[in-house]
Amino acid sequence: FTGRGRIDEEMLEELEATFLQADMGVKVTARLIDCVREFHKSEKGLGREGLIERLEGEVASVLGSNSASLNVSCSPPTVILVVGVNGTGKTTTIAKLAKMLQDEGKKVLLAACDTFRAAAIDQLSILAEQAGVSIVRHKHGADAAAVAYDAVEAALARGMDYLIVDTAGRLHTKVNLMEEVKKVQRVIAKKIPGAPHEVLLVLDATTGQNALQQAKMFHEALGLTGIVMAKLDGTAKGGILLAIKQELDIPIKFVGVGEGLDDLEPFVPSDFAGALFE
Amino acid sequence: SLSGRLQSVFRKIAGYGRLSESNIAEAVREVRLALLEADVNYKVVKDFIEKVKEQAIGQETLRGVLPGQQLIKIVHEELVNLMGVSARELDLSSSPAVIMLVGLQGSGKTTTAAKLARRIKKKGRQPLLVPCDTKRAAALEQLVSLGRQLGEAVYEPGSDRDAVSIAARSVVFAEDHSLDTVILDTAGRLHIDEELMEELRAMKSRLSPREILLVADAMTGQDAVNIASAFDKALDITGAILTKLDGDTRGGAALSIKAVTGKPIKLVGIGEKIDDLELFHPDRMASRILG
Ligand SMILES: Nc1nc2c(ncn2[C@@H]2O[C@H](COP(=O)(O)OP(=O)(O)OP(=O)(O)O)[C@@H](O)[C@H]2O)c(=O)[nH]1
Ligand SMILES: Nc1nc2c(ncn2[C@@H]2O[C@H](COP(=O)(O)OP(=O)(O)OP(=O)(O)O)[C@@H](O)[C@H]2O)c(=O)[nH]1
Ligand SMILES: [Mg+2]
Ligand SMILES: [Mg+2]
Repeated sequence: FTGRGRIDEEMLEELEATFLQADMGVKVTARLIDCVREFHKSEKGLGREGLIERLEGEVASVLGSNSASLNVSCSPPTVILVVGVNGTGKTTTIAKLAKMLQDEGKKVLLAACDTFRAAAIDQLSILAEQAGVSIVRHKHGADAAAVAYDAVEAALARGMDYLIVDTAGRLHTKVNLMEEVKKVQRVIAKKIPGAPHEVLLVLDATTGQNALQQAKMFHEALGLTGIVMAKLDGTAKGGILLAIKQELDIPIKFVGVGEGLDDLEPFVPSDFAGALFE
Repeated sequence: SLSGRLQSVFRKIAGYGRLSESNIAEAVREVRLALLEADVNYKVVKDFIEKVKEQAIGQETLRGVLPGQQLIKIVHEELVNLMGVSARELDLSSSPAVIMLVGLQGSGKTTTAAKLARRIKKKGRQPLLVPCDTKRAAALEQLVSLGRQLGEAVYEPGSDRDAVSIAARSVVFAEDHSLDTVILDTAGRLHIDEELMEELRAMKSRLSPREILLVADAMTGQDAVNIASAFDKALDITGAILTKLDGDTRGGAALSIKAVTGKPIKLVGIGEKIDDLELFHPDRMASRILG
């Protein structure tokens, strides 16, 4: 970019390395490199700083021009179903969401529908207490859909504003487990038409290209309304979000930036884009 | 698939007789893309491709033609060599043998601890599961519940909230009760958390574990090199356990971890049940990475 007309190949390679190491993947990286060539053609005097600025703008526009907010039902309770593969941060994210809504003066109820994993119900119960919200739970090993049914009933009976449903981690490749979570969704929908109003996929920021496949399969099964990317406080950049947004157009709603109950932030595309280039 | 893509690359240049370096370059570019799509780290791919090029060009000057299948064979062999030619078992040579499990949040340490206890019991040994995670909600209950599935008591930390002291005391407990293997389950932590990495260093220096195993999620992307090298630099890990391989991730993190630490991947988690732990097979992993 010395304004001599030819593009600086070394800079292109450096940008390509940045994109790939951010988990953007081969396709998105190629597309962004094409953007770089376009920018260079249309603005001959564009220096490195100007180029990065253009790229941040391009990335931010792909990710959604404004921060997406939670869907709210016109008649309470708003039901939020939280899903994702094992260990991504679903249970912790639910506790954070609960605290956030509670702090806004909302009445929040949690449903412990992970009836499978060791101490999952105990974990959510402790977090519910920390967040100052109540919880509906059955015994370990109970039918997840039955717990969901009871929770919806309780949310209606108690005039709750929000019901947040925690589900067991499950690999999208396990047909029977995907069927189970579809059943939980159906049971909720039968009890409250239009519910769940929000189906959130929680992704782990350290996950690579498989996150796209996770999003595709969960979207196909349930119709996702939002994505939360947890663990962005680490060194992973979460660049896979670009491919997910481009291919599936699911709004990215929140990011998890720590293990504490306050460590949840709304997703801000320009902030995310800026961090990619740091 | 990679073999399909290489077929079409070589079909284009078939009939030109001797392959030039630029022809190999196009085929090698396809291999590079396949590895990046499989989540192998960018820098690891660079070094790996250089090694493959050297091998491939050498072969072609011998034979004049290098079909796609032969290139795949070179890549496959090179991957297997890099990841450790044969599976390595655990070092359980002191009494009690202490195994320390470390890694990022949610990677599968607690579940893997229970799986390890099962595996060790099958070998006729007496494991003690030790809950060193005093931070996570219901972490103790999780390990206790898994222990119950195993028919194994889990060490009770009592009112001790210090991970290092719990670990140290558990070893004394093991000695007093003739338990020959101590499995330390630690809290998930970020490799950039200075204080928590220091806690692990303190645990290591106090207990001198035979095995310090990085438990890493098989679907980890480019960050695998940062995670692995940080844990390795801090602790000089003895190996890694890759979890959640029962999914459909290509698992390039396996290559990244081995390449950047030089330490072997010893075991793999292939499910949520207590029996779902197997030896790591480099040849199977190589095929999986290549897709
Ligand atoms: N650093 C960091 N850790 C997080 C974040 N979100 C969750 N965690 C940690 O990740 C680990 C797993 O979190 P969980 O909430 O249990 O994950 P999960 O998806 O419910 O797990 P399963 O139910 O077992 O599938 C815990 O140690 C959490 O404290 C985050 O944003 N940052
Ligand atoms: N499918 C599958 N799930 C696994 C495997 N190993 C662990 N899990 C699941 O991954 C999730 C996280 O496992 P944990 O053992 O709680 O992970 P952890 O590393 O102890 O988490 P923290 O203590 O919060 O850091 C749970 O839902 C486990 O059941 C595996 O090999 N395959
Ligand atoms: Mg959970
Ligand atoms: Mg744990």
